[in-house]
Amino acid sequence: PHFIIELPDKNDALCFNINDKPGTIFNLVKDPLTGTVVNGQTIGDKKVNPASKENTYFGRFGIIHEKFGIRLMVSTQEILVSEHGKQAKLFWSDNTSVKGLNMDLQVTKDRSLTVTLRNSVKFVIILHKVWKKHPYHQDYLGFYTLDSHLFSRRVNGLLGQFYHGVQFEVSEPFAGKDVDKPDAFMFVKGHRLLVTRGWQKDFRNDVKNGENVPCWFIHNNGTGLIDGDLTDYTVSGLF
Amino acid sequence: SVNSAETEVQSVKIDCKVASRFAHTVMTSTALNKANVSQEVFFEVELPKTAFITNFSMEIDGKTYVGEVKEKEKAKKQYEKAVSSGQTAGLVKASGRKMEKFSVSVNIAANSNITFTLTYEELLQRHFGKYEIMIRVKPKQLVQHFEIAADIYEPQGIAFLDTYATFITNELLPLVEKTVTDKKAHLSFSPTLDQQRKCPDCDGTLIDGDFFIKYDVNRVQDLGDIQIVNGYFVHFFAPADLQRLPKNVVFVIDRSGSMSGKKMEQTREALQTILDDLYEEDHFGLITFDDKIVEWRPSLSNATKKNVNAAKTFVKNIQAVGWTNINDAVLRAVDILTAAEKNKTVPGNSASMIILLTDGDPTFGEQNLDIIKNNVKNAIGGNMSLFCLGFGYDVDYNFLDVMAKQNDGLARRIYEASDAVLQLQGFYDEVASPLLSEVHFNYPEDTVNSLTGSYFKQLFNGSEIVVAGQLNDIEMNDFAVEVSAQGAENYFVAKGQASAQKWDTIFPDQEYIFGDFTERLWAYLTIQQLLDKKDKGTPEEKANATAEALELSLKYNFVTPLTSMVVTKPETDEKPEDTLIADKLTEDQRTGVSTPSQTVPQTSYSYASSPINWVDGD
Repeated sequence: PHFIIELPDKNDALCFNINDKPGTIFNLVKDPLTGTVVNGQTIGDKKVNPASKENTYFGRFGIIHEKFGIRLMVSTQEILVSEHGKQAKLFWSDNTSVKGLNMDLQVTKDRSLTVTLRNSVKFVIILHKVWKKHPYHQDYLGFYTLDSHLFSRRVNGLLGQFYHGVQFEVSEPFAGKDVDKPDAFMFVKGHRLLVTRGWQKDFRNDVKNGENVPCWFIHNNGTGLIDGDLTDYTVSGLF
Repeated sequence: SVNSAETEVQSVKIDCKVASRFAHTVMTSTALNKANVSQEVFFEVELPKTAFITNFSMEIDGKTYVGEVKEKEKAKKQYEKAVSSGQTAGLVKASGRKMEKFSVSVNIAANSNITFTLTYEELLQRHFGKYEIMIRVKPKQLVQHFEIAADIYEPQGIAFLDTYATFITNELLPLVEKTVTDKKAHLSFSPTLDQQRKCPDCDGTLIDGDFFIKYDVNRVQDLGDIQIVNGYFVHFFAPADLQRLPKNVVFVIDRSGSMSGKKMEQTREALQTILDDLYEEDHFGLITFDDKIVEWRPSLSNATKKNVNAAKTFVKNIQAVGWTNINDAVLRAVDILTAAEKNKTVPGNSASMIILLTDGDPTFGEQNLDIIKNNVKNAIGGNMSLFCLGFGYDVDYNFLDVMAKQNDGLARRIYEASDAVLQLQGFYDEVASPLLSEVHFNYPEDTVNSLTGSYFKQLFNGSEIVVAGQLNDIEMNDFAVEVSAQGAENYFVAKGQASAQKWDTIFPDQEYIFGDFTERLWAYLTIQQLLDKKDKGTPEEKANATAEALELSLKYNFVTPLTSMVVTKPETDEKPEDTLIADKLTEDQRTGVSTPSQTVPQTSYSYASSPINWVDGD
């Protein structure tokens, strides 16, 4: 999966990839004060193209809001919601809108799920539908945080640690390995990292083609940018 | 409107009568079904939010179905019965910033006609030196007889009167007839079928938009104008030629994360102009807050050019991030104003106010709304007024409204739109020029009773204070009146005698207008004030105010937040008799309508420029 960290104050963005074995579950957001947790499980391609490396994507997300007693499991097949033990199942094939006491859900058919947790967070999960007979790829999901300002300062996770911004400096760019993509040095969290100017896609408005977002790419699974290392974010279950 | 060419809207008439600012509007529409089968006819009317519906009726082939105003709880029982039998109910919906929509549809039999009549009443409020009547007309098709007629009777004399409409073209302009004499104005607009047409051969109508009438009355006396009619009196107070009071204002600006992007940008832009508009004799301060409270300066500054420029630089650099600590921010503003008064760094005759701008619920520090209201009320202690601006739809507007009213101010919603800057500046302009403070109205206790509010923290330039009451003796024709207040140069005291005028001489042939207008004006104003009290008083005061407001609403047939109008639709071949409900919406219910930020969250202003972090595939 590709992570993108937007920094409106700097009018810039950071990006990095996380690759591990398919099936790994990563913690994306964890806020101990509000009791909000978002975990995601990766999937791989149906089969690996011998000519390329194996890519992974998110295939399932598990979202918990302790205070509201909410659990949400979103896969490429279905959406399971439970609130204080009451359960409901929603399908990607229908336009659905559910307005609850503390949570609003809006499914846009075969495209996106918008989740608003009262006074807490708002996010969108995008469904990428792939041609069923595609030899390698399968359906996968994207996770976009729309409003994170109500998370506490203690929020962490692969995405959560950036909700209150990140301080960094970038040196003058210089020619890198790829002639179209200059490199630079980034000074962040006490590290000096070699980064590459590239872009990643925002699929919220155009789920098929996406829109390019220029960003500084941090190599090697975001090492140096993320706190700790990748194993610190792997968890044993979705909930 | 009608769905079929075989049904025609025969007439639409809007008749508005205003007597001493109290407007009584009747909208009547008649349709005829010429078909051999039954047809559905829709009646949709938009009325001002500030108005109360007082009557609704449908006349079908000589039989009249009249709406009945009932206590909300009782009406609800009927409504629930209707809902449980599969029928739809609510007739009133929010519509835009100023209006709410009343709509009903009825199936009418072949070759029969229907007449809908809706009546509503409101007290016109003076803003920026004028009263405004707004009539929204959207007949959707050509109408055989279309007419807007307005008659205005103002015993003080009409100073000026303007009309315009958003749909009036050069061809339609001469059709607006206007006759203004000293105390009376008559307006009418009645285009023929051909004049309504968009083009010679088409059926589209030009009549689609808002019709405005704006006017003011003559103001001369210090005491204001007092009218005595039928045992009721109303006192209009907005004296001319008063000098402005210096003001001490602290702007408390929310810069939490949800303000980021457009809202913060618009706030910065509006403040640039607002700061420029401060008068040199004013004192001001600025506080910005997220979870931290940041003052521009620890005490008030004179609004000199140099200080204003420094404040503008500070404002330019406000950035949105973090949580929302309303409690500590407002309390800090109170401290600054209190210190200024205590240290006598501001003039003794000045008016102190806090203007709070926020877009969300408190999420940091004290978050219990009742405790915040108490803290603010105790800290202010009646020594200054608090005005609250709720930006967007995520605010708990009711909280801001009550907190402002508890502290002699008012709340206003700022709608998220491209004109938000103008809305902010407009609100500031309304309160920018206090003319008097601590305004007390005194009437002899043995002469009058059931007075509406008679103390006002401030009188602002361009506005008007209205007090109404009952006379102990219906035959009484005069009584003593005194108004006292703090003025700019000295203490303002106006004394005089109110006396009943000879209406039949002032308005010969129209004396019927004054039959019960003053009484209804008193009832309208009393209900409005009781509804405010219901929100802000002690539990006992709340209960008493609710009971009293309900009693008056029922007595005067007003659809208020405490009552509902039950409308019975006639039985048809397909459906049994329907029961529908017309309610008065509260601000909370209005915000329940779809807004851009709720229906299209991805592109809403609130989140468009928040940091959006995501994970996805190629």
